[in-house]
Amino acid sequence: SVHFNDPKYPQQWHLVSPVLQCAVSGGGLLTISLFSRLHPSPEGSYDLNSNDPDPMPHPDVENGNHHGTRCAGEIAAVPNNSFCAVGVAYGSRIAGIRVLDGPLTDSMEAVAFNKHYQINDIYSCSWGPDDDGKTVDGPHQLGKAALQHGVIAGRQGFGSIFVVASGNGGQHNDNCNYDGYANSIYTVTIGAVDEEGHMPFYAEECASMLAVTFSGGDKMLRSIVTTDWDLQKGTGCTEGHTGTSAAAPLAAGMIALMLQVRPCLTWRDVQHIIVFTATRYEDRRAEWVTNEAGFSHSHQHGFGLLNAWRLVNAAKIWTSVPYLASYVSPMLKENKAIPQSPRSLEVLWNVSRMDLEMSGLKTLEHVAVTVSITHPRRGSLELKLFCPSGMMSLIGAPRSMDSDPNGFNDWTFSTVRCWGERARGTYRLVVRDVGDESFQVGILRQWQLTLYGSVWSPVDIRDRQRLLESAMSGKYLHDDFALPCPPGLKIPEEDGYTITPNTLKTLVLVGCFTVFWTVYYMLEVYLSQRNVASNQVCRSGPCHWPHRSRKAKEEGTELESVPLCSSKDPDEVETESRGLPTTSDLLVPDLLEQGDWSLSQNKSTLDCPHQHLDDLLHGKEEQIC
Amino acid sequence: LAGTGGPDGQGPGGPSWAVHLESLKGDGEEETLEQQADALAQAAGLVNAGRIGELQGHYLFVQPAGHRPALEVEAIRQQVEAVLAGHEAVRWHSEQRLLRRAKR
Repeated sequence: SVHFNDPKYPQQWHLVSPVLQCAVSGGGLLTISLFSRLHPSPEGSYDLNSNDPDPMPHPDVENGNHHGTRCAGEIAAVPNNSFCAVGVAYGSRIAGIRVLDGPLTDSMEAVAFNKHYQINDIYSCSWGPDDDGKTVDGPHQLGKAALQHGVIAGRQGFGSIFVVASGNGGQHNDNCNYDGYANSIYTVTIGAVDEEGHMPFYAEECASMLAVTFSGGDKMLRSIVTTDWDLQKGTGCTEGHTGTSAAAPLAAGMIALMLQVRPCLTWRDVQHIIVFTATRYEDRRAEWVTNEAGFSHSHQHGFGLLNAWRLVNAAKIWTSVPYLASYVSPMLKENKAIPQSPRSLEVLWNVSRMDLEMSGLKTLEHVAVTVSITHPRRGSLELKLFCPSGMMSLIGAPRSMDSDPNGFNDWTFSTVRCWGERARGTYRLVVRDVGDESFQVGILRQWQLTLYGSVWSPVDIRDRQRLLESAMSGKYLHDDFALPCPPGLKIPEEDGYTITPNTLKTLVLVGCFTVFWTVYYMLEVYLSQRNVASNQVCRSGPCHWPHRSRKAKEEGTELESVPLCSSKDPDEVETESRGLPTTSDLLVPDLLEQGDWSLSQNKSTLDCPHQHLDDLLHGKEEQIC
Repeated sequence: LAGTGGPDGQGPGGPSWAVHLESLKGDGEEETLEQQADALAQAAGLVNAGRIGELQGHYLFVQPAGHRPALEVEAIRQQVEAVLAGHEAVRWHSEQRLLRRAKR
């Protein structure tokens, strides 16, 4: 029942949601992708590649710089402008940070993650390390510090929301646990699912994936319709946006809808609501497993498909999750050999009540394992983590293309599969070598367990699940229901908004134009006043110009009134009647400054009403009436 | 590898270093840290390009503009490492390398 006049709206198959009927469109919120013809937020934008405030894309050889405009359109394409498509959160404002079109360093990444972080609420990052099935990389020291600083201080202290795409390395058996952005506890990791509910060929399995949203699939299946750039071959609209690049912005848009109904959701509230509301759907290959808290997770689909209706209804009534509690085990030195499959090395660590007493941690959110392993071929290693409930997470998946001989050096894997389960108990790490044959045995040097969660008990989790299900009818969506929302903190930013050079030039031009017209207008008014005054004097007969003594003239004490324009060439006039100053003498700019001249009409020039002041101003002697 | 356009900008000019400073006066004031950073950058023969985003105490040092032969750059690199590694206020430092990131 919701209609827009945007021509491609009917083809936006992923937009069907009753949320649109309730006028929830993400108004007043900002998210970030790349600048486009939406409702731009220049104050949230920046171009790190060119180091200026304008994030507009530059044409490139591979014709790949349309990427950001496509992501931006998915989030906030304007409805009812008869152009292209509609964004998930078309009421939100979009900013852009250009960072992928040039050399990138750790310090630039750190700047990007916190850029205008009191203005931007959500950072939609459809990029990451190479998805080639042999890379192990993520944020370095500064990038990590910036992500952490963002969730602590961003968005007035409620925490920046970082949405990242889980990766397109499916064809190389890649896994997003080898991507430090995707397995970070500070990011919402989003995968893709095609319109038939299957994992697309390019998607990656991952124990730290939170949920999936729609994107393109095989050739026969539809991709995402969104805005496009209009440079090079671009037409401003596309039906071919796909990959996990297309999935992440849809999630960012839905999160914007959540923040519209409840702006004070913290970054952890958002993750919890995703876990509580994502929907499982039938896909035999997905291997869904339900954990002890009743949440079903699949390495292919996370906790399931994001659903805007469920997200927004849950957000409306959500009261904040308690503080983040964590527990870090000692560094567990093992130095044990990793056997060839089917045998495996199993190491345990028991987390007791005493261990958790200090932090108060009761139920889990993210669980992280940091390992150091030496092995001649990294891709042959398989690592599984078992939580106290027995829930298994494949955190280190074998990768046939990864022949790196350096193994893992303090690499952190993570899983969300034990979300909501009790934290106390024994954790098992099972490592095995699935390589064909290995002349040199792999060694597990050391490992460390880190638990993140809250003081919520399993009962609290179940109560919250029941409360959310009761809200799914939409009864709380109407405007007069609103829980109190604290305003947030006033946190200054390093550098505020800087006007773009183009804007500055425009302002200078307009300014000069205004000044010119002001002076012009003032002169015209002043001269015409003077003209009225001299008419009264001439009406009683020929005009008598009082002869001014030289002294009075120099002192400028006497009002000077002379004919506006002469009937002869001024030079001639100059020689014939020495005492009568010519027009050009009086109207040259330097006399204007003295201000003692006046505009007057000669008796023989009544027929020159069409005289323009600017001719006078420019001392055009030849203007003979 | 930032140009002289400040830490926000561009990427490779020449080698650059990120430095995490601890305020020697213990007050952690921004101004003190900034002065400290300027002095340290000068001592290392570099220019303080400013604070890195919103990360307090983190600064980017870049080489003064101008082209240098490779041998000289290597010598500069060693000198900078020596100065930064030996300075009491430097909690951490790292030469900035190019990262491979791809659109998804």
